[in-house]
Amino acid sequence: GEKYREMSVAEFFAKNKELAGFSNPTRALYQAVRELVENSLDATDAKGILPWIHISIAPVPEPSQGDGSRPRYVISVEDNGVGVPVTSMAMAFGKVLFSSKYVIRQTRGMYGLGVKAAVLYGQMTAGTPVEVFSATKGSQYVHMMRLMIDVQRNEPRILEKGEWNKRGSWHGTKVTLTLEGDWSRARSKILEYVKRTAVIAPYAEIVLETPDGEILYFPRTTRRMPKPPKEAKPHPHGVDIEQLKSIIRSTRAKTLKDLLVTEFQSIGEKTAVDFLERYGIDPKLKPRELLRKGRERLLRRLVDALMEYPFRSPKSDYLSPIGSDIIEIGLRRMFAPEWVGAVTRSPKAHRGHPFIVEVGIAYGGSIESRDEPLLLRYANKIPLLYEEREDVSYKVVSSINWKQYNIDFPAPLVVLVHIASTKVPYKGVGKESVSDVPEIESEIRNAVQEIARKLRIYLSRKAREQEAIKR
Amino acid sequence: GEKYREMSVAEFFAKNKELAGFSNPTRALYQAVRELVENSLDATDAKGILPWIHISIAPVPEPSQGDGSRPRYVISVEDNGVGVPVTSMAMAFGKVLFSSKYVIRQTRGMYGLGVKAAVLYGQMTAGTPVEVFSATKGSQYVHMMRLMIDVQRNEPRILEKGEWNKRGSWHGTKVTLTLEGDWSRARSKILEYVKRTAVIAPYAEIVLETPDGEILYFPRTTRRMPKPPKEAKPHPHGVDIEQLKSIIRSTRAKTLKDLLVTEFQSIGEKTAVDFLERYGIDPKLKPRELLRKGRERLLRRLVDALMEYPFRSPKSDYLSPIGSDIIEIGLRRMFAPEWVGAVTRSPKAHRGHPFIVEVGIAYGGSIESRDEPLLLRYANKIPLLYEEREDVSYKVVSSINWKQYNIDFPAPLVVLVHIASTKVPYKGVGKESVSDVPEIESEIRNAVQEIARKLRIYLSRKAREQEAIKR
Ligand SMILES: Nc1ncnc2c1ncn2[C@@H]1O[C@H](COP(=O)(O)OP(=O)(O)OP(=O)(O)O)[C@@H](O)[C@H]1O
Ligand SMILES: Nc1ncnc2c1ncn2[C@@H]1O[C@H](COP(=O)(O)OP(=O)(O)OP(=O)(O)O)[C@@H](O)[C@H]1O
Ligand SMILES: [Mg+2]
Ligand SMILES: [Mg+2]
Repeated sequence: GEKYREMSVAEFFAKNKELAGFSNPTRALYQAVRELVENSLDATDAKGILPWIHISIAPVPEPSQGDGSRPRYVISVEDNGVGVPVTSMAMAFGKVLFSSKYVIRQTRGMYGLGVKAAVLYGQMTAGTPVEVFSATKGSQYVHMMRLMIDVQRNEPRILEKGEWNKRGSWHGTKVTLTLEGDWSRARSKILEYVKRTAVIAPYAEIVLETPDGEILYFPRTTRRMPKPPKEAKPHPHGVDIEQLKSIIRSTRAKTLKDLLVTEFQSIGEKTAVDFLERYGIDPKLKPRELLRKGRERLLRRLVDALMEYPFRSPKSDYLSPIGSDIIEIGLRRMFAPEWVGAVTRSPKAHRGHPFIVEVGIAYGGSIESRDEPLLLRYANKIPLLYEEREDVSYKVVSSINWKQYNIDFPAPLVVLVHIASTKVPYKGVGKESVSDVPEIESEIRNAVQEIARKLRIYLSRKAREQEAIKR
Repeated sequence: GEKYREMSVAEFFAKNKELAGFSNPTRALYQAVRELVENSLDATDAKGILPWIHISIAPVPEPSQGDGSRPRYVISVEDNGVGVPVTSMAMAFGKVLFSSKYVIRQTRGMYGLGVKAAVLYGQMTAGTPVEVFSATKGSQYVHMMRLMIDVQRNEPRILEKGEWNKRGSWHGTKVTLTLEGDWSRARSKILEYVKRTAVIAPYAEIVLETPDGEILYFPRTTRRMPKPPKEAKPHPHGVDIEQLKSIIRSTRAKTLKDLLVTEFQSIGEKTAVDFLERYGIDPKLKPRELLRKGRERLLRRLVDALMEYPFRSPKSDYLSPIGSDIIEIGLRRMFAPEWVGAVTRSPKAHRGHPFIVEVGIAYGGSIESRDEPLLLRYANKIPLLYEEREDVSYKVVSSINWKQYNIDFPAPLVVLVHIASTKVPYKGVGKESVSDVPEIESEIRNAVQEIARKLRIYLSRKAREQEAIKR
């Protein structure tokens, strides 16, 4: 007969590790570094701390046995971030779908899976525990744990733990794990990832030590940092029936009108009253009424109404763009171009989630001529290096008629696109490309065209000057 | 402070429904139909039953209120398959990561998520339960359940259930759910999906009733069906440290040699002895010894050795290709071409998983001329319609130098690629494109070239004949 069984979410992502980006030793080494670095940046710049991040990738000396043992590496990432409280430490690193980022706010992390996927891959290919040291700002202790994930139960299994008195005010986290990798193939991608991270975070100090013994140092070049994003309440345009039921079950509001005002963003007292009147729904309705049998049609009508009524757009306090000045400086540093332009667009929304598109274009100078624009994609400040051709930015940039901007390929053109949102619609949990949500796609197009028009002005002026010189 | 919390896997796929393919009402309608149809085909042709599948998509009559209520549809899929035992019914439809397909065998389903993702999307956009009728072959009853998923707990919540005495020997399943959709946008994709399913399954009888009142009927044109695939034991080339530990914990084998022979495929007595000798490991070792503290290096060495030793390739009994004859007939039926060729390659393996690549090429006749080949992708008999540009088949077919096969674009060329495996390395749980695993990529290339060479012979002969006619 059929073998029916359930599977823990840890076993699911162990068996299907390619879904999380751990498809082979090359990608796995890259993905593990990413997940740790993105956690360190979330613990620093999203918390108002000037980041100091030290990345070390070292080969594991395998006793030379000629038994085909596969190359393994010890990855260690240390930061000066807010740290992990000891009460959450085991779960944060040992339980898949455990996170502090399940809130509505722009962060790099969002799934509660990243570091656990790396820990799982390490367990599968090296059999060793992850080691975490951490101290929070307020605490007087540094805590340490070595743990593995009990895959069948999706629970942390602590092998060792320690506690020391903290000297001074150090706070931060250091994560170390061992896994099978392929540095020779992963090297260029990992270097590119770290460089592209540093170039848009000039307020961060980053050190990368490689298995070849190289040390790459990205110094802090400014102390000015974008404001950390705030946490938002849900926006009515993004609500669904399940989410509304969940809000109703946990709310303290005594009436439907109060629920709308207190549980959502963009709904003030006046708006709530007007909204409920327009759809003929009683403002004094007790929220729990909506959960009763027979009330399904009213609940559905309310959700449809919340999605349709023109509530004001979500605020951008929950976002943290890179900044057009930083994008321009970064492009100049990377490419020594003859021309650079960048824009940070005003906030828009997709399904109740605010987003900001930023575009930078660099032209000429030391940029190599290519058959198509060199596209640098970013989402929530994360550089995206794989899966380009199904990404919304690639779709837009490759569909632009560059001829109308005086660009004939091959040409020396770089386009940087950044999408910042409280929810980036990635195509997969490995966060390599972004889905083509219509609102985001049209905003990227507008932003690219805005800067391309400025480039055209420069190019036609340059052409006229060269004409003049010839005569 | 930080809000640390865990999330059930049901909540995870509700919040991130785009990961499962439910990104908007158009894709959601398509994905829901797919998930139900693929479950019905797994319950029939993978079980030696000639499939009868009835798909109905009907609009939900919303009372015309002008309150912007969004279009909803009732999707119903019925089959004559093996049915779902009542003891597993609630979990099969109400618990994310519950499946009968967590075994090593070629099936369309593999994640234990598909129908639950559709149920969740229905709950979020229509608030109604899924309804399931089912009867298994041996049972004297038909069982019915209406249930919803308790998202926070990832448990089924049965709202209603019933049991009737079965008259006759009916067996099968009928699944009905309601969700928000967009038939006008989804129509062409859903029709294409069903047609492309029918064309490679001529032994299946499929009826599709659409919201427009159309009835599409795909009659059975043969009673000959491929043998259902068998279940495999793991192959040593695909093992990792976690999996080996799990095997050790559950095995009844008293010695390591017996464990290798009984728990793996492709390891006979003689091979096991030779393997353990070569790596200097004691065949009489008690398996549980390997789990003890201090034995990690031996365990790692054993896993590395299992991945390196040239055990014979996995058998193909666990696979079920379409068949080159069916592919040719299908391409003729779809395109009325002037030439068709197809091949079913011999089995290969990726990471211990057997796979078979099949390719069909059709040329000329009624095929429209296009700037690039029209690519029809399939994986485990599922038509893949989205995410083409990051798919391994697209990568291969678009990189072929078609000029050397006498093809100049625009040209009337169709290429069908089918990848059948005990584990298809999809890029996402929505099963729309396949990762470019090197073994699979090179096998697709070999298969396409094999058939392209035959096409070239035809085209050059045709060119010579036309030359002769001119003189
Ligand atoms: N370096 C760190 N400093 C502080 N907290 C950390 C650090 N690394 C991990 N954490 C904590 O552990 C949690 C789990 O991390 P994990 O990477 O698994 O998920 P995530 O970052 O929330 O989401 P994602 O899966 O998208 O990365 C984080 O939410 C954070 O609270
Ligand atoms: N029509 C059906 N007939 C028989 N069994 C079914 C049917 N539909 C679903 N099932 C059972 O329910 C289980 C869960 O289905 P579900 O689609 O969620 O997962 P899956 O098919 O195993 O994997 P995937 O997520 O890849 O689709 C199946 O494994 C199967 O045992
Ligand atoms: Mg993370
Ligand atoms: Mg399924």
